[in-house]
Amino acid sequence: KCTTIAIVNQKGGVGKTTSTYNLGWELGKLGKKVLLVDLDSQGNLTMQSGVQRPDELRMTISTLMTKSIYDEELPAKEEVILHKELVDLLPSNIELSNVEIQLVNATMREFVLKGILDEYKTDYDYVLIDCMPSLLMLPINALAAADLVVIPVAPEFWAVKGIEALFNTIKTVKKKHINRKLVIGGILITKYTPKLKSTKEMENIIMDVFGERIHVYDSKIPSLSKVADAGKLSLSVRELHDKFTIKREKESIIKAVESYESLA
Amino acid sequence: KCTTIAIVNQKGGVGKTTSTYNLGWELGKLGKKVLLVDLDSQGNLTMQSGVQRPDELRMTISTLMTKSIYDEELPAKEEVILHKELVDLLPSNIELSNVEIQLVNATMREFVLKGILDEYKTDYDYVLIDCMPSLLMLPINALAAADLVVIPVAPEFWAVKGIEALFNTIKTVKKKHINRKLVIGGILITKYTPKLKSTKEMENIIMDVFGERIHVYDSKIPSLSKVADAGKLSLSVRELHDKFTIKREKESIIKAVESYESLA
Ligand SMILES: Nc1ncnc2c1ncn2[C@@H]1O[C@H](COP(=O)(O)OP(=O)(O)OP(=O)(O)O)[C@@H](O)[C@H]1O
Ligand SMILES: Nc1ncnc2c1ncn2[C@@H]1O[C@H](COP(=O)(O)OP(=O)(O)OP(=O)(O)O)[C@@H](O)[C@H]1O
Ligand SMILES: [Mg+2]
Ligand SMILES: [Mg+2]
Repeated sequence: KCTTIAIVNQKGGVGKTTSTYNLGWELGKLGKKVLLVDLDSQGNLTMQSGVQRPDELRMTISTLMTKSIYDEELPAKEEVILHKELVDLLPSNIELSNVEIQLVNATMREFVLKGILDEYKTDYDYVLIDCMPSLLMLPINALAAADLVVIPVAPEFWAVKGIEALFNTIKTVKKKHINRKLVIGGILITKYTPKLKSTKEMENIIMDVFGERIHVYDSKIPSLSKVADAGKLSLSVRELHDKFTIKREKESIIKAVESYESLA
Repeated sequence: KCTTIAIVNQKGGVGKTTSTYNLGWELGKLGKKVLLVDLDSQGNLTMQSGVQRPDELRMTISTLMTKSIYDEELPAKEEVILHKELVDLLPSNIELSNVEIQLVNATMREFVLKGILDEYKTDYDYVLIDCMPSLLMLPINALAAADLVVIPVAPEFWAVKGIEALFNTIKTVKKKHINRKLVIGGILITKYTPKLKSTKEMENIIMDVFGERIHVYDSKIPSLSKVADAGKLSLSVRELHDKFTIKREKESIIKAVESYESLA
């Protein structure tokens, strides 16, 4: 049985891509077969996975979605899926912004991604979908295809204010029978700096306003510049940790490794 | 003569909303008449301007765009525009995500916003448009309506990598005659922490890769927790600075006030 997880938040820069990759890596580390899906035309997850120039890829998720919209045959998995050591990837690039427009008038427009993943997910234990910062057709496709939703939230005022709108969108997806079985896995607090007063304040608001309705994961991802460095180097935080030889450097990132590990 | 500025970057969380509000406030401080336009369904600029619950507003930019798409009469300015001390605001809320879909099949879909602003901007010296993190129809409408584009960039790897795609979109807008006169004002470095090695690295990449093609503003917005606090309190950084009585607190935000002031 394969579990599909959508990583969604319309607020920008809250750690969706970083969390998708590192959570995927930790699940891979536990021996699970993991497929990452980049559903953002920025292609950050594709770059995080080591693809220097996403726009030069011959086949991406956009190829699959456009073929599916126009009822054409889908290519074989080997032609589209990229392989890394512990995770596989369905990549994306700027062409995906054309798909957002094509979807508006497509038949069963909410289910195009689900149809594709039903074919491609058979070999995997987990599929993780990284979404663009919006609540338009592409993120709705991810919610339609998912079993579980994980909501990364940075302890910033507008990121917290935006949870209610996301909550309402998920409720609509369930109510309108786009995906009745969709479950909210929880809120994942990212860029967590417990020493900052504003972080503690936001954490309290999250717990007070949402704590009873939505699960808030115990693992909180610490804000560490090495987490961003790992992203730049197309490494997971664990890989960067293992590359370090100096004890002080290992210690500067171990907390992020442990929080993604415990989340997995 | 009114100058319309689009604040655009498809990368999320780089300081678009924060910069739109504070730059607008500083222009107001110089005695200019300023209209802010919230073109993001998250409504962060509307919240930054003091509207607690944007979804309860009777009239927003979505009302105007939908009326324009269906050729209905636009309401009088007083019915839609909100007034603050130094800036006015055309607010938005979650309804704007419906407009993104309505635009796909609208006549002259790139020019809907421009048509509205041509009517509403007559009393103003500056119009500043805050965009959502994407390169879809709504940001394209902002680029079509603008004289100038300001590109906030945080010194983070993917924010810098994304500039090229934005540059290409602006080139297309000019080439396809959507807006031939559009000028790139420049790159505004935000969340700037010169003590961090990664910030200096990113700044060098920005100057090396883009420095000759695009102007990079001398004013760099420092990364200060008080800047985020001002946003939360629906204040500009100047207003928060002026509210502080303790010298140490004033000093903790003055650099941000000065950089937005020199930008204006
Ligand atoms: N725990 C962390 N500590 C420090 N930096 C982080 C952390 N998590 C993410 N970042 C950095 O913050 C920035 C935003 O993160 P990321 O791109 O993953 O967010 P996102 O929600 O996917 O953004 P977008 O909305 O643009 O898709 C990146 O530069 C990333 O390296
Ligand atoms: N100079 C700064 N120093 C510290 N924090 C900042 C600074 N500028 C912005 N922020 C904070 O960073 C977060 C992101 O900023 P903001 O929301 O303005 O970005 P954005 O590009 O508009 O995001 P989105 O892509 O979601 O629209 C906010 O919580 C804001 O308060
Ligand atoms: Mg992302
Ligand atoms: Mg914004």
